[in-house]
Parts: sequence; structure tokens; C-alpha cells
Amino acid sequence: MNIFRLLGDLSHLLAIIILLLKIWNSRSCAGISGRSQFLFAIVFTARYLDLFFTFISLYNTVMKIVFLATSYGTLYLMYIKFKATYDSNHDTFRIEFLILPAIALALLINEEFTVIEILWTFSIYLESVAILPQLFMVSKTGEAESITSHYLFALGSYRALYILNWIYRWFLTEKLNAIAIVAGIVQTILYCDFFYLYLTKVLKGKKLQLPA
Amino acid sequence: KITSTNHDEL
Repeated sequence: MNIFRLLGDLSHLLAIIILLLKIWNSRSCAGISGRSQFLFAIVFTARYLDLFFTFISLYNTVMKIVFLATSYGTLYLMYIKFKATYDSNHDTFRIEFLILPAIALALLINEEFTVIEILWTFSIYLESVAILPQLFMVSKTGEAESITSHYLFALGSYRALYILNWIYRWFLTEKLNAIAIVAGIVQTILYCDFFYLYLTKVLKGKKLQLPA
Repeated sequence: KITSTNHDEL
């Protein structure tokens, strides 16, 4: 555990809390992609099945349970409690185009051909692209509420901090997993365009609106 | 094995 990793995890947690509070306080999930949230729930489920087999630390276990609970909580709010406000017309990204390649890639490129390792690898690949339905939704409507952009910024910061964490670990000459790093870098790159818009518009008090 | 493959991360 290092400072970058800890800040990354906290940023991830902050993103999830921002999203939950936004939905809860406004009683609405307008502008949020249920498909991305569904993919994140799959990611956490596939990756954290190791809760049953391995113990790393109390911190690790607690965070995993929190991430699982909050991701299912978000799905509950979106698809059951506030379903009427869910903007499904704009949430049309075909998620099978993400899930199926992630399964295929996990079966082909993995460190060990065991069920738990392939599930872990699948979750890494899927997480790297799970935000695409959300970004697609923002690009389709051409705008995002400030709170939605804060959510995306916190989520992107988590990925950027994880890269700093790997650089730090690399200098400590710890062994690192190429799969996690390549997928993590891909994931971070997906946020770059959004980061630019966030820094140039949202932080100056303007709404995030894509150039026509 | 666990610490050698980023499995200690979230």
C-alpha cells in the first residue's frame, strides 16, 4: 500500500458515493448510464469472488464488500426505485460488444488457466471499457450535469492514481502484472478527452457541453 | 503468488 494507491481507492469510493448521493438527493438517475453501472457490478462480482478464497488484509476485504454493496445499491436505485427517471432512450450502447470480447480475451491472454484467474482477468478487461456506455451517453446528449462530470472526474482520477501507484511499485522493484497495467492504461486514456473538457469548462463553472 | 500479480489491488 502506498499513498497513490490509497488516494486512488478513495477517489474510486468518492466517485461511487457522488453518484449514489446524486441519485438519492435528486430522486433521479437522469444522465446516468445504467449499462455502465451494470458492467461495473459484473466487474466487481467477477473480481471479488476471491473474497471466499483469499485474505489479503482487512482493508482489502472491507473495500471489496463496500464496492460490491454500493454497485448493487446503484443498480437497485436505477432499475427499481427510480426507474421512471432512467433515461433509457439515450443509454443504447451495445454492451455485448464489450462483454464478449472481454470474455474471449480473458480466455486467450491470462496468467493461469484457472476459473478464479480467468474471472479476475475478465474483470480487468471489462473494467477498462465499462465506462464507454456512459461516455457514449454524454456524447449522444451532448452534455452532462456538473455532478455527473464530478463523478466521471473522480472515477478517472482513480485510474490515473493507479498508474502512479504502479510506477511507485515498479521503483520498489515489486513484480507487476502486465495485464493489469495495459488494461489500466487503456482505461485511463478513455478519460483523457473528458479530463480536458472538465478542466477547461466544468471547473470554470460552465456546464459540460460538447462542441457541436 | 497473490502479491506478485496485482491481486492485492482493488
